[in-house]
Amino acid sequence: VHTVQRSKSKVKWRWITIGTATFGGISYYIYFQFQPADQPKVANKSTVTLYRKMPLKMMSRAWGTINNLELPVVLRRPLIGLYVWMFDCKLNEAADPDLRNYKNLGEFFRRTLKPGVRTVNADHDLTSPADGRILHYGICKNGILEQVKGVTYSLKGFLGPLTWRGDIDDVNNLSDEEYHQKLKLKPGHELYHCVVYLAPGDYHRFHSASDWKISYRRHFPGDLLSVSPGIARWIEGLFNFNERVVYAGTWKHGFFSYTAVGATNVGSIRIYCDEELTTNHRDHGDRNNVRDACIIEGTEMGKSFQKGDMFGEFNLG
Amino acid sequence: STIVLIFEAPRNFEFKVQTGQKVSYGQPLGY
Repeated sequence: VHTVQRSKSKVKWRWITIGTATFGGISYYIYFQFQPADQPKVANKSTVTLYRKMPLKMMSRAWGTINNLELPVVLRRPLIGLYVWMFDCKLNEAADPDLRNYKNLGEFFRRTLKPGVRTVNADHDLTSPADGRILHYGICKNGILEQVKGVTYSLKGFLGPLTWRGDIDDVNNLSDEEYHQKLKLKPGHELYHCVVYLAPGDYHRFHSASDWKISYRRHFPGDLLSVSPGIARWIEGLFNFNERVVYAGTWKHGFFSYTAVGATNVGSIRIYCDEELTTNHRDHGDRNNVRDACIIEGTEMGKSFQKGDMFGEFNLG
Repeated sequence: STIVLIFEAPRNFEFKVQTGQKVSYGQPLGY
């Protein structure tokens, strides 16, 4: 009887601890989601560790499962309509503006647009890959990128070894500057970057940003932290923590890479030419277990992409 | 979710957007 009582007490305390930690974590997360845009404070290491310990991948998978259940037709308009109202979705741009025709929120989230509502600019080399907001852009100096002004992340951590150049060195032994030099840019060239943030109500399919060709895919299972501008100002190296799929290749000026970075509740990335890719899957195990794929010439992924070509989509989950 | 583009371009490459600007797909980012 004594043993049973003691084990019951242990279970009770364990649940109190888990409950308190989860509540505290979620409160902290919500607080920072709604921080003003000019919040300059960067989180310390222990806060980042605590944030990364939260079961965000599991929560996202549960969210994806719920939102893939087929809703009764009578509930579709009020439930999906609430999401449309909350996030100011432009329903008039959707290929199908009738909410009753979407089986669930997941299907609405990956909606297509009416033909002709977007024009792909023909005069410029680089066009926006998605509907969203420019989080940051600029030149990459000495292998360091800026996710927002003054908050950085490392290029070698983001892309990993330069396998597509036949270079399989352990990047941990290289400095950021050495890694940058190994990219071997053409004389008179620089390395640029641009980050486009997709907010919840935005159209969540994405397109080719230029005329280019893929030569390598690398999938980092990683975490699913929020990538909202407030969190990007708060967590240094945010994009190196998150689950992402890097496609590296070439365009008319040399090296070109296109990366889809997942986020809390939006960790399910689908790339139309890459059927083998699965993201936010429990079988991936360790978040550091990187999955690479060489692209074979002549396959669907090895073809050349044109500016504006449909490339992939983010899904709830 | 986020899309990150990292690319090589000549030194005179110029962005046509500003930080915080809303963009639509197909809109020019730079030349």
